[in-house]
Amino acid sequence: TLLGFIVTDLPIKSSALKSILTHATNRSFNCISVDGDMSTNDTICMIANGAVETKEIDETSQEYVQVQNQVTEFAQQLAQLVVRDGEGSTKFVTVKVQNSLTFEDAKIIAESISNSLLVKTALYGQDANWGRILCAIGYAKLDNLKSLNVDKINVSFIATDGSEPKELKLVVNGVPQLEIDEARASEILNLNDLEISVDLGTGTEEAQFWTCDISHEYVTINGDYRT
Amino acid sequence: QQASKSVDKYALYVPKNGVFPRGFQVGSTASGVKKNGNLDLGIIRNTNTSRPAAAAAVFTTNKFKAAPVVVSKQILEDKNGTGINAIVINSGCANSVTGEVGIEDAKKLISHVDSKLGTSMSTLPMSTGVIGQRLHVNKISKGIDEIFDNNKFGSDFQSWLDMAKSICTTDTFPKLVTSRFSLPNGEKYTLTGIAKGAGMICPNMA
Repeated sequence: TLLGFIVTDLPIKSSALKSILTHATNRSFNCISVDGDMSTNDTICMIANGAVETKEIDETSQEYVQVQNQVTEFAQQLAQLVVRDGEGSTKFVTVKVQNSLTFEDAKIIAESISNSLLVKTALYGQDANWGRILCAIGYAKLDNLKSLNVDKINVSFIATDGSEPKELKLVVNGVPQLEIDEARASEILNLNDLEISVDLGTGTEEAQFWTCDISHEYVTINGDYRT
Repeated sequence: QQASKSVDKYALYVPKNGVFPRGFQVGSTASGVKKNGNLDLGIIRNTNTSRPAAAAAVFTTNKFKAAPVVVSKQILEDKNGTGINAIVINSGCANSVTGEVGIEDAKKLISHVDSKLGTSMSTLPMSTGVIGQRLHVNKISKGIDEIFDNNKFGSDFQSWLDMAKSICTTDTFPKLVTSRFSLPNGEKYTLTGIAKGAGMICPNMA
């Protein structure tokens, strides 16, 4: 279960607070996956008590967008900590889907990759298994296939530690790179933090999801939770 | 895998100090719901009286909503998102799939907190833990008494960290984030957030 709250001493009108929290949640807590399961109790609450002596912020205030962005970035930090925990996870993985025809399609594809058990076990085993990533893209529950073009899709692993080459191309314009540098793949997949980049090449929208690997420890923890 | 597993997540991700928003206090205790005696009950309360607090929440879209979700949603709608002054959170029992008695149990706890605060309908409940077990109302009520009667509320770093610990279940570290920001007029404000979650995580809240 995900539970959380965010409190602030800013004065914010309740309707504005609702829209700020919804905006932030849709870009943070609703973009994480540890195991693909949704709880009956998930709740994020936000309270603004107005202890700071300043004018109340509403949807028309000049500070509204600034506060909305700050709350969103803040919520992303908090949401990412949940993924970093991940019940025995060893990897923190950013799944970035770029150049999609629509934001919704990018998000659905990012979620599909993030929830794939076989992608997650491959990450745990440090296996550069691009086939499983393509497979998860292919069964993503899209309304239609307008964002997908098999001749334009690119898939890469991205190193996040500053080492070069930063990008390891797995699929280029729909063509699998069969001569992958396995040594470099091992180096990138050995990192605690890494990124899976998917470039759909069909538009300009992008979405991110944060996920983790699935380890033996996950099964150990959850095998006897109730008893 | 050995290298990955040796990472000390607590040391990496749990802060050692922080700045916190004005007008909030938190208190926590071990009510006995968790069998291992760990902290399992936390309350956050608003002490600012200069103006009414605003509140908002997003909830699971799972068709089976736990009692605290149903009750919190109703309170927020009834109060139109204003005048919420406390959140009471227990861990160890989710009060989920508990039917009408679960709803009544959740209402008992918030009435208890409201009576301590001298208000009504100003507390939201949250629960996390095992699904399908009835809430231990007696233990949690005693815990609420202990927090209020012994004034276990504080606004210091340790109080906030203990609050974060009290809502954990299988989490390997408490999740506490706090930051201070400046408005264009120079006024500073603070955001503090606490979360729990380790497994059963793929939320879609609305």
